[in-house]
Amino acid sequence: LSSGLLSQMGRANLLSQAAEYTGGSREEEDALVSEYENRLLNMFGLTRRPNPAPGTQVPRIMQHMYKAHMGDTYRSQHGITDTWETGFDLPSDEILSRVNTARSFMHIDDDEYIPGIPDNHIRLRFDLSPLPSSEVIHAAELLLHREAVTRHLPVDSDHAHRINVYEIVKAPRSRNATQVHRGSDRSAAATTITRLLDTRLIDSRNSTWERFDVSLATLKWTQSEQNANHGLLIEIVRDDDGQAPHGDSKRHVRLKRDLHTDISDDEWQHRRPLLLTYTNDGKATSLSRRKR
Amino acid sequence: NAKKKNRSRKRRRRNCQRYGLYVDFETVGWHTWILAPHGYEAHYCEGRCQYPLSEHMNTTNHAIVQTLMGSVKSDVPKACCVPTELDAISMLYLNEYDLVVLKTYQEMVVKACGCR
Repeated sequence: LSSGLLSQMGRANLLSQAAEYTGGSREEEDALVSEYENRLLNMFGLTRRPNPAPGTQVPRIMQHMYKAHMGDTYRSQHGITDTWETGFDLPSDEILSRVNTARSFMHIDDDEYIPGIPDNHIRLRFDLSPLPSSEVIHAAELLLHREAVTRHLPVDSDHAHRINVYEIVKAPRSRNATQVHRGSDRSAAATTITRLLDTRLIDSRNSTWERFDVSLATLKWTQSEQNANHGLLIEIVRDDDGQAPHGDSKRHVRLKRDLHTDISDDEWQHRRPLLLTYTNDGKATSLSRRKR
Repeated sequence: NAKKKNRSRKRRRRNCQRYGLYVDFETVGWHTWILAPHGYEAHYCEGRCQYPLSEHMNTTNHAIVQTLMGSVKSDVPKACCVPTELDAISMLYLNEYDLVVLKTYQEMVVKACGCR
């Protein structure tokens, strides 16, 4: 009956306390303690005790987010007095005041490839099924990490790249797909149909996280089963001629694990793309920055 | 004087007030999935709610009248010492699907106690 949320000692103590109400029936005592455990689970919004594998990596961006949210409170608890930056900005106050939960999703590695998509595209599909149906999504962001290109480029080389984020409206049913069609071109059944969600021009000489608003697509996927979640398609192009970037530039935006770089598995968990959802479970709390 | 001081300290302690209670997530075995904080000051309320109910005891009109009734009828129970103001805490944790969640939970910290 136990969900595992109570320690062995805690459960034993609660069972002995429950005996005062049950007249010694072990089954009733178990039922009482289990009911209490369920209330604890409900309080946390869990269905069972989380049991993370040892060494599970927590994305650094979520740690930064926690620190940014805690603000002065975190600083005072950890005795931080000097200037202190988390390296991560929270979403706008308008969003934060309406939500009380932020979740991070990692994309499904096996779904990265769709037949027929060009080399400078990648699919990022996130399994959103663990999102509780009782929570309302107020915003969702796609976070892509990019690192500065340190290699010397020719003087006349353009450092500007463009990242395009598309929603995949329709994915090919067969594995023989050959093309990606944009917008309303729905002529070929075996093609991928996409819709542009966001686009941004970036300078490849900076390291930072890029954030893209994917709220509409995320809402669609979660609100109706008819809107199948085919994921997002990310395209990286050089802005001057619309060509795909080459060499180092191609690795500049961390979309997938690059076996040619010296980045470790652990580090990859911190830099891989993330989908952040901001939801509200109906309780009167918010993720607004906390003050002492 | 010392006797008097001790007596008044005891009396103060028995009156309804807030006490420290640190919830250590390691103690309850939740440190494996709650990443931050390691614990938090939850506090609790305890103490007497009996005549005279002073200003700082955060009483309601009802508690004052209940106390008055108790003074003339002994079977009327005294008002209860309970949290009157609560605050939220935020936690960073791994849920049952191994997703990292930052969530704010309401009514987790006692900010003030009173007789109700």
